[in-house]
Amino acid sequence: QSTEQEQSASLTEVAELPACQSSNPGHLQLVSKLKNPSGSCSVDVSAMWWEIAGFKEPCIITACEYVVSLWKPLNTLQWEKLYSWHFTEVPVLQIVPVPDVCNLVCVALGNLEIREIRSLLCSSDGKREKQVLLSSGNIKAVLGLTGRRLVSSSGTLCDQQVEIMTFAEDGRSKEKQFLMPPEETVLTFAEVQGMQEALLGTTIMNNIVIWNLKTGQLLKKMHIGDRYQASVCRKAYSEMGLLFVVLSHPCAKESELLGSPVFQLIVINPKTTLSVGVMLYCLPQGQAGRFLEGDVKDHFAAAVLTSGTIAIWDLLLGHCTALLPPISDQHWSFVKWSGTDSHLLAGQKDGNIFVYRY
Amino acid sequence: CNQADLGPISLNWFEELSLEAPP
Repeated sequence: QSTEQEQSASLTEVAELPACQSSNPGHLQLVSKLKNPSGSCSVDVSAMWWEIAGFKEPCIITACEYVVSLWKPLNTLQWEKLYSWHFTEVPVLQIVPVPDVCNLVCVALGNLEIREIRSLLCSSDGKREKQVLLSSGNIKAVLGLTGRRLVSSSGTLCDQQVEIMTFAEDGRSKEKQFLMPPEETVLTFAEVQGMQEALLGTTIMNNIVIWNLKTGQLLKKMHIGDRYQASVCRKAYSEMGLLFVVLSHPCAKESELLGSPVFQLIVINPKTTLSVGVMLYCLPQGQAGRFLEGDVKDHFAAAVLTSGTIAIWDLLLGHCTALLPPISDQHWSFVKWSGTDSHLLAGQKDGNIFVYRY
Repeated sequence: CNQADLGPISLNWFEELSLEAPP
């Protein structure tokens, strides 16, 4: 029955333009829609290159609780499901895209916390799905890095380990290296754009830590203030001796003066650890909600708000450039920028994935 | 922002911090 269902739904319908399209003139254009037929709750989406019959295709990866699927484009409107990886015991929490890698995607599995990280790939003849267990345990955070690498932190305070693994062609880890752990739990990681040897982490104590990936040294711990708790670093770049960091603020409270800050750009002097706020990215007047989930790519930030709406900011212009209200009374539950083009991938819990051109 | 609020700036901060930090 499940095979029949999957086959009948493996080709998506040609997308219909939603009723709210008129509220996003010139910014978001619906390109296509994927309907995930697995029936379980949809959790994540990503876009990556996959080599099919000798050609690299811009594919979409969808993750439901127990199935991860790879979709290849048939044309600009339609997608065909090519592979599905099934999980029986532990549900999928998130897709972990690894930049610079083709034909391989990682996933984090677990219930509330990550228990396993697996790489998903297919056999050399392209006929069978394969998965490799990369690490297991009490994993707190994971991020795919440029140069076929993956960083993860595991364990608790006194036995915390921060580990970098490099991928071999077969999807297994080729090399492992440990970074010096800070004396507080690392919650998220972020690369520093253009600096392959630098890595940032945000900690439970609202600090940003910086490592040298080549030597494993912990270089600095920088406090970013207690104004916004649970802030997460979404993007970082170094310019003129300063570190510019885009943070998301899930716990920011709305104020009359500033509105509701969802993202913030701060600048840190890594030598002195002093930091200053540069820009707050707030919701337009009349919009309510806090940051729930989001993604930053180049100078664009997208967030799903607690109201169920998606909001997009141009980080250079400094203001919100598009709003995407819930469609068919279904709140948005996650949003990702495509890694292969300028598309925005927006997902709903029931499995619908909408592909927008921005 | 006011540069004075951030203290002295170094263009080679990454290399300098790597030399200063414990191995």
